[in-house]
Amino acid sequence: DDDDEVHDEL
Amino acid sequence: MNIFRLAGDLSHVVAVIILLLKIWKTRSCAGISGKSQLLFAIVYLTRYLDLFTTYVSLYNSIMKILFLSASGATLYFMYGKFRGTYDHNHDTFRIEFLLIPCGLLSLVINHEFTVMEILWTFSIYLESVAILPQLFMVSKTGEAESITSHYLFALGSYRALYLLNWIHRYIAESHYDLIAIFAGIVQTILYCDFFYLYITKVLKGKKLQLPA
Repeated sequence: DDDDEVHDEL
Repeated sequence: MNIFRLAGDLSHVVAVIILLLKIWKTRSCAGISGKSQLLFAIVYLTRYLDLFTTYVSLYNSIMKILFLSASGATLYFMYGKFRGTYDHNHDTFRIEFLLIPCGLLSLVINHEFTVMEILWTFSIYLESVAILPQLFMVSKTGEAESITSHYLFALGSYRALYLLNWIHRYIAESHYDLIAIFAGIVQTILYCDFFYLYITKVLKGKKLQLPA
């Protein structure tokens, strides 16, 4: 699980 | 972006457009829960704050602006222009019972203890239960207009399709987000009873009416 990744889902 | 994600987003767009058109064409928001609509507005506001901080894509930004605007317009219709048609008496769900637990849970279970991340988490938790006042209203009146049923079906399908998106992303990219997945499962489960009635009644041309 990548915590730093942006939330790209809406 | 995979097909499930795109289908989910489109289903979400269709839902908000159906709702706005229903209110606009009939000049009435009868049968719609203003409390659920208020909760959805809070969901969009707290989640899409990142419009100002993070650029994902043009698609992403346009969709966020679309959902925020549609939500604002719906609230304006319900609490402003067509407030006389808003059925307060049947919209009696206590939203603090949703807001407070979601707020507390987002402080405890989140990816990172920052303002933006907690607000995002809060919005995910709140969205999963935001439809409850609407479902409560349908159960109180015992029925829903067909157009309201179509709205609920499109809105419920969106999160179910997102679950397929998460399965796809896990298989294809080994990427997953437990908070979004867990909340998505809760959200979809809440619609199951409605999905059953929709398929067995509304699609056969009958009105959605609950057994007395």
